[in-house]
Amino acid sequence: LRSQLHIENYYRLE
Amino acid sequence: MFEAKLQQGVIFKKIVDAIKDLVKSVNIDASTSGLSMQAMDSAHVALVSLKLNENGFKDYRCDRPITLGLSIENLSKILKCAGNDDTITLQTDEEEPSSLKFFFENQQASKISEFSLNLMSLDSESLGIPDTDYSSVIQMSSAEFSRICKELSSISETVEIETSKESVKFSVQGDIGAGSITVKNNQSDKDVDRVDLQIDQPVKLTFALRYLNMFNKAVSLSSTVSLNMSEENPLMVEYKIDDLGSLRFYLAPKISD
Repeated sequence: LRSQLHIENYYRLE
Repeated sequence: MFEAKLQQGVIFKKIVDAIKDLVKSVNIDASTSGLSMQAMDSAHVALVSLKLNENGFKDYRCDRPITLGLSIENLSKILKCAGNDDTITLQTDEEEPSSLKFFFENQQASKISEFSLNLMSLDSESLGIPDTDYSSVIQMSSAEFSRICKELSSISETVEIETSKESVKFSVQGDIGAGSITVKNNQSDKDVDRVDLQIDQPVKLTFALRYLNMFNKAVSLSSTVSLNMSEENPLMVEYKIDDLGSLRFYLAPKISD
């Protein structure tokens, strides 16, 4: 099984 | 005053076509240096980032930075009225515009269309993306990458992309079986066959094919695509748009539970 990560896990809100 | 005239309006049409399945509404930021846009898909899994340099426009003027919030669907409706050979001009003379004017002009200057698109006020959800040295960079034919993703998506929802010094391997595993397509480094003169691999560190990452297939709607913008990967980082898929700029897509990987 694989989970889909969110893009916000990698880049911070400016 | 803001005015941006694209000689090849079809490029703008293609950009909007390429992102319209991924994002519904966007803020386009216009500044003296050009246009930029960043938006996430509704699931916050992918991100699209567009940069168009002022030098790539036939005419460009932006006296002060402005933000243009627009519905991609509505923008697409207006751009359908532009011919593929038309120039496209975007214009507004308001400081806080409530609408954006569009002018489409054919090559003979015998037909001029004028539209105005109502703008929206959108929350800005801009993410800071640092300049990254990716450990694996693959440059290959955009049509070939598109084909690989399309073919593999009939077998599985996800693809594992694994790089080595000599090749990149796209693997799938589904209910009906499994398979892989390996593409080797190839310094061919023909764009369609050429594969450039710059591998500092091999990577092995898994991505949802549904998103890659959406990114591949940009295939007509550039004959080549670059896939930029580092372990435990989003994939960055870049389509360079000749002298104008680039359209980038970022996709968060899938991880093992």
